[in-house]
Amino acid sequence: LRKSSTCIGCVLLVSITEQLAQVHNSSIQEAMVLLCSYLPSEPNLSGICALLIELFGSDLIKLLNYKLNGDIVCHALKLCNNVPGEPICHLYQTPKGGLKRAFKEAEKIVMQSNTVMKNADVISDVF
Amino acid sequence: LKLCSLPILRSICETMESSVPLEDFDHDNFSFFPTLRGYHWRGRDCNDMDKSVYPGKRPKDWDALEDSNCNGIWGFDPEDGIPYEKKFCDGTDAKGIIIIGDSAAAHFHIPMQWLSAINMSKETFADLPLALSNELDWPQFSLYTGFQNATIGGWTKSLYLQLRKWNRCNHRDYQNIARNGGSSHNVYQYVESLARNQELDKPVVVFYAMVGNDVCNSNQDTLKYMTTPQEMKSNVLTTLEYLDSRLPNGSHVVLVQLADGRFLWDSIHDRYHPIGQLNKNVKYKHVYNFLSCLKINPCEGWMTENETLRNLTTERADQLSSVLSEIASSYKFKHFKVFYFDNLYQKVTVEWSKLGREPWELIEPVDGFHPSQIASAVGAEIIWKEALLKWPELFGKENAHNKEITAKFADQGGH
Repeated sequence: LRKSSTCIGCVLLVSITEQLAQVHNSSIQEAMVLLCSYLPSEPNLSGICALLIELFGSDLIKLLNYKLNGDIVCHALKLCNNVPGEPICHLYQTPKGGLKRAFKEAEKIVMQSNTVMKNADVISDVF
Repeated sequence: LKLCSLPILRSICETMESSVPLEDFDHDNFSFFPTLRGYHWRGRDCNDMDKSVYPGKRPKDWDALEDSNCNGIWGFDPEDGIPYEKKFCDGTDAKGIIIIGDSAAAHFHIPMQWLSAINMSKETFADLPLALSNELDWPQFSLYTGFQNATIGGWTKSLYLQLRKWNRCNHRDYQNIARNGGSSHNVYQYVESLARNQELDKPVVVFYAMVGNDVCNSNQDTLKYMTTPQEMKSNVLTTLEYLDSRLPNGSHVVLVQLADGRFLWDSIHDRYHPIGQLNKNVKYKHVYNFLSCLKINPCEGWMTENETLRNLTTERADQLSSVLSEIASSYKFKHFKVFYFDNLYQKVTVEWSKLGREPWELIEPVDGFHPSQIASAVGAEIIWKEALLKWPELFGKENAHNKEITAKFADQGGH
């Protein structure tokens, strides 16, 4: 349940961030800051949001600049898991070339970053 | 679970677990604090330092000196010395309303604006802390116990408000004992939070409305995990026996039929979900396929592309409803009579379509699964009208003194 909630929470947040950037014709970084500014400071939701930017912001910006959707971004950030032998869960339409290929390409983008591996457990707790 | 082990959150988690108010100084299960199972869920306590003062109580000495039942009627008429509570409420069939139910009864709702980038602003999330401390439920606007004007679209028309209008002596006498995920199986975990003293309090009308969770679960072999008719009978009878030990004489219990959830999929599967509205790329069927894949679909039986499975789920729901109907017609209890209310949401759909409106407007837009604010308001009106015709004793007589009460006590202290 916890892993599933983390995955769906991630896909929703990434989708909203992406759409905010689209609506305001702004960068992903600006959209993230904007979203956090909308959240109430009591009970410190804006603080948690800022923490998420701190932990994942740079990777998220890299991935979303490639116009990748929430499914692919959250798999690349290890917040959605593939269980071997089970279908890959996704909200959006499968991209051309298939999901596995898209995941591999996205993983390459964040490969040089070690924040993903360090922070996946922390982020899972936050969600 | 991890979060609940933090000392600061422990008491909040315990509140959610037990379904009693967190802020309740006199431990009478009524509170002056709105959320965390406070007065959004049960009538506001007018004296949280005195355990003998709470909504629903039979007035002490006709409330000549203080408002012991928090209905805002107290004192005495200086002209004849008769207490107002005696003058206006004696012999008027005053009673309260209690709902024992699930997330539909607690009015689960996630605001659509939270997922929509268009028009998102600081105001969008202003209600977030309140919603979280009410478990994402909005009982203050709900079908059974709503009392505030809805701020989430639609309007509020609840059975409590109707019952209060019918007899102003019923002011604040409501309890919402409903919980997300509530079913005939787990109701024992929270029905004990019901606050009614058999000797000291007024009778009540209790609605038992578990409209889906006995057939809804997240398991992929979902049919195997649904409540069987035998289990249903045993579970409901156990709850009714418990109520017989708690409810004052002259009470009533209304068992509400399970919903036919096929209506949900039929109405929304091909419509865009709020997260997909901007780019027209995510429909409800995609959301539910995603949830099923993650094994967190709240209702594998109804929220699925598999029509056969949807029909089988309805078949089981009908069997469970037959059990409720049979109990209502053939079992007798010492302190209350039992009635059975059928086809609530089918009636709501018919009423709504008569107005030329669309069925999807009756469904919560974010989850695609719960009745919307509109469905709740229309449902309250349907139950009220039908009950008055079929069971005139259920809500009692209209109070002839309502106008006098309003003239003397105005909003009776509000809610």
